[in-house]
Amino acid sequence: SLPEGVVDGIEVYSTKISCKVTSRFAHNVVTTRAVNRADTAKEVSFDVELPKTAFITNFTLTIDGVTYPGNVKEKEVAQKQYEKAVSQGKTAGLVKASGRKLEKFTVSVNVAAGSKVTFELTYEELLKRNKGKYEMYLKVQPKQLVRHFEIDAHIFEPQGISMLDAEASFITNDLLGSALTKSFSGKKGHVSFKPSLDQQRSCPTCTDSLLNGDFTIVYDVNRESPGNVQIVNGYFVHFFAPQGLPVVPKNIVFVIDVSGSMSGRKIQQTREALLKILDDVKEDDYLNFILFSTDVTTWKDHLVQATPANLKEAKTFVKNIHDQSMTNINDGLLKGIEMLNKAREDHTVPERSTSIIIMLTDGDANTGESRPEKIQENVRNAIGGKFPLYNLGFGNNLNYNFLETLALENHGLARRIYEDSDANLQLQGFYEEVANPLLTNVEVEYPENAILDLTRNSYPHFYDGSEIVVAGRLVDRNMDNFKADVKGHGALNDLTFTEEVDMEEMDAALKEQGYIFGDYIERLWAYLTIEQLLEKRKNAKGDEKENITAEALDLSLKYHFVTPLTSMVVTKPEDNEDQTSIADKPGEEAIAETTTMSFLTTQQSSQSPYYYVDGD
Amino acid sequence: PHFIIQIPGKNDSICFNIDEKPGTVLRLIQDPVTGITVTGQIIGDKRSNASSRTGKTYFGKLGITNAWMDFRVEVTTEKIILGTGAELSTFSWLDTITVTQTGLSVTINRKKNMVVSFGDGISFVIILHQVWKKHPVHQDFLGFYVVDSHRMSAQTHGLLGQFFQPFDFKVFGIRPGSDPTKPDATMVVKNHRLTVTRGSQKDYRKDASVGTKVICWFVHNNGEGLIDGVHTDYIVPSLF
Repeated sequence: SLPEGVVDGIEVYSTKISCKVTSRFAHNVVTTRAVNRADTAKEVSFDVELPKTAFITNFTLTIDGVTYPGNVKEKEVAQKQYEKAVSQGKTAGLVKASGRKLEKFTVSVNVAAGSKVTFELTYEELLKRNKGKYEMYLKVQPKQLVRHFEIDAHIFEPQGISMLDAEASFITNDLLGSALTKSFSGKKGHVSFKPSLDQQRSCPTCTDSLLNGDFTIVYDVNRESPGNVQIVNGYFVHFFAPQGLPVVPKNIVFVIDVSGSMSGRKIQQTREALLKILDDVKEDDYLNFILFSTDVTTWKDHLVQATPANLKEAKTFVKNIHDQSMTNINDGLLKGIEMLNKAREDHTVPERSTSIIIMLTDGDANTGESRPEKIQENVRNAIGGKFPLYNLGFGNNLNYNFLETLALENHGLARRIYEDSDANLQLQGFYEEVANPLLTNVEVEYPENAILDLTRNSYPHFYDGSEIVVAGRLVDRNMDNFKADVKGHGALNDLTFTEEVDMEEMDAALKEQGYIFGDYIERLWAYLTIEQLLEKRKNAKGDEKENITAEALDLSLKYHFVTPLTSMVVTKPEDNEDQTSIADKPGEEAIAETTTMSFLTTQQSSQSPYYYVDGD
Repeated sequence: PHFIIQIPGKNDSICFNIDEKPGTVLRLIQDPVTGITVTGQIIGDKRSNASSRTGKTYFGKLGITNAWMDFRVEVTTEKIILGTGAELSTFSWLDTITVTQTGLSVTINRKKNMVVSFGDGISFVIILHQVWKKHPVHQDFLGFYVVDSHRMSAQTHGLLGQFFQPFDFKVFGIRPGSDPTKPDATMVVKNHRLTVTRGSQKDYRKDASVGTKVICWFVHNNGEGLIDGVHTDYIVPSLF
């Protein structure tokens, strides 16, 4: 008779997700302990889904008390080991894109009868503020009853925590109530989810687990002041999120793909989303719709103010959007850009307004100008850096890299809209993010010669509910005070926010930082720098690309981050030969290719086992 | 509230108090030419109630408007709201910020003061006085200083504004008063003969906690005889 929670001879007796968040920087450790209660060797699997925005920083295997640590290596170095494994007929995919927000980390090892194994995966991410809150997303999927299952999150925010909540998608509030505790006071917050075996059962007599879904922790911090600067060990981070400013009016052009591939549910969902968006457009805003298929059609010849009468007319127009023929992205975009430029030149839109262009497409350009490089050049020249382009890629049948490059070149961003029942909500959600610009042309300035290695410090917009984060290194780590200016254009006037930091005062405020982890600002700076370098790399060419790649690689290796340039290798000596695991990070473009990554669980006993990944 | 009028060329100052019940709004400056109006609302100390005339009073809220710019600023000891019509920005005294637009500049210096300037020649400073939060009597209050008024018109009026134009006064007959350290005198100003007392007030522009002593002639009875009309003439129904 095997104890409860034993499946196929393997008992996973403990799973703990330990999260420590300091100033939005999350350090998560997922530890699973299992024992092989069978009479023969068994394979034990460890699956973790982690956010796409996270970087794995460590993975260790402990078998019978012996720990095998992970080492971050340049991807090419790891690739050679991979090729060696392939030549021996064994591959294993460790990390692959999984759904909208997650990547899946998978590893298996053979465990001798009676032996114990501990898997420990560590990853870090900077929690980004969206719609007024930080969200930490944890996937819970233990697959069997676990005697000791626990999520333990400690949050430390020097500004003080203003709200904290946690919810699980897979369990009712009644059951959650006794297993979940959440509390916050001052700078500290704590969330604990510790369901007993009985609480994990899908029914009172069941032996399978109901823990399968999303566990989300959300919180926000106090904002007595619009900015907050923290300095530790010579590194600083500056958070900026002013409140109470009026919204800058928008001139917004929606460039919508109505080609044949949008037919059916996609066009219906687009119509629904646009109708909802029209409900939220403010009267100070100006707008227009450009539809492109083989040809380009427009709702109006020029941008019009969002008066009730115009919105009513716009809704009628949207209701009558129909799909037809091919995809002429180039002409659609150029028409929208021309309209925004003309409105500004003719002064038909408010002087203190900001222009935004949002394109939605579900496919690649296949008529008119269809060469991606030429479209990029045309769009870049037409926009001339004057306003951002946001690209929404609907579904998987498109060149997402092209859309992303196009958006990044024009100070915008790309977002994938997943083909699902809630696609209309995803579209609306994106609009809500950019609907309320409070500042435009935001520049964060620091004293000259006082800082080094600054992360991005200029942003075309600051949107309500978001946050600008800038990090860097101080030239003189013993300086007494530190001053930062944030300049931006508001709806009514130009604003300069000044943040002065008294080092003594700040030391007192951060004295509890040891409570979490001391070098968090340095790691946050490294994370942000790598993330921005990788983004910049997408648009770079030639020597510039090489330099950026080298810089990002150096930082990834130095700070032990698994990025698209590195892999983590875990080597376990076995039978005089190495058993190797590799963790990779796939890019967004890997979504459509996930099926090509395989994980072979069958191994030939005559050959040493290899665990491998095939990333992007 | 203590009013201090420094007289250019005279090297002397006149001061007076306005005692009114909490909630009262006073017109401090009104210039029909530049469109600028400044008002202040009185608050009482922690012991006072709405009808109290005996407790300490201070300015707890100030309003500055420029009718021609359709611009207004509302300053309390907690926050600063500024903008046009319904388009308002809210800031806190914990901010250090400069807001600029054509013909206007507002600078908030965290927990200290704010400077409101309308182009060159009109500049006001508002001082935040913070007291110990658990003080049994006092509460935070505001000070208002006109640091530059040379672009204000000759038609400017209000409890402070009426003194922007040069005026003359004479003080004579200095004699011992009821307090031996504060002599009385006779002042002739605006065709009135007033008994005034030598005293001092503090200018907190440079240092909000200690202040700089300003010696002045104190005009009794809410500035009666010094100000045009009586002080109740300056009471307005609301800040804006």
